[in-house]
Amino acid sequence: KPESMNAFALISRSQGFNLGNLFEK
Amino acid sequence: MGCASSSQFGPRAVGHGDPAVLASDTSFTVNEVEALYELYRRMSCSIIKDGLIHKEEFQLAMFRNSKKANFFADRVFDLFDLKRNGVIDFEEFVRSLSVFHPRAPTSEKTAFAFKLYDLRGTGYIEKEELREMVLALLDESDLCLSDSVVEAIVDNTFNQADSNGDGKIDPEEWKEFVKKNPAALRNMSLPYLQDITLAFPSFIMRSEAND
Repeated sequence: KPESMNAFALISRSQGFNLGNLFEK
Repeated sequence: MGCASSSQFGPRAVGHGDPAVLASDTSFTVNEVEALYELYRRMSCSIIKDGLIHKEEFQLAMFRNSKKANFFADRVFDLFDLKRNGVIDFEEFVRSLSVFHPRAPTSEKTAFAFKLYDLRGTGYIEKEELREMVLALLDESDLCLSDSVVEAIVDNTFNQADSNGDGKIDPEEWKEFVKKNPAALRNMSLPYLQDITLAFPSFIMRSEAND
């Protein structure tokens, strides 16, 4: 249900925040 | 400043800040700062060999593609660029990444996330900014939601966070919101940083060998 979705939690899933990629060799 | 190998020049030698000072100011140990220098050196010499991280080098490290722009990666880059000169130096790299250390205080993570989401730098997160970010997330993902569903998500989240109902989220409201919704800070902790000396041991090994 959209009412129960947290927009900030949704945003936090962006690949742009996936700084773990920097550590992949 | 060029791209010498770290066996010749460590973070001390190239004037990138004293690792001991950076360690005392951040959540990293001295060994971790030195290990980060390996990662920094690789990123900062990947395209433009001037020893600074340019946006396309950041994109290359993030997405294996120097041309792949991403709304949120842009925001992260801009916040890492503390001096606002379009590049990230080693000190900025360490100080900014420190916020993402699992040991960094939640208060630092909360404040950094607020700055990330305060797109126009007004000191508030506004509803239009939240909508813009949700749309950017949908744009980069395979998630397809109707306009009315997007509005419902944005409205509901915004109303939860904007406790005084003035139409904008201030830093105090944000602190209260993340206390109740820790998932909102999920992207602010990077487990890799816990093991950085294992991932990038070469500088430390060479450094100890030279001592």
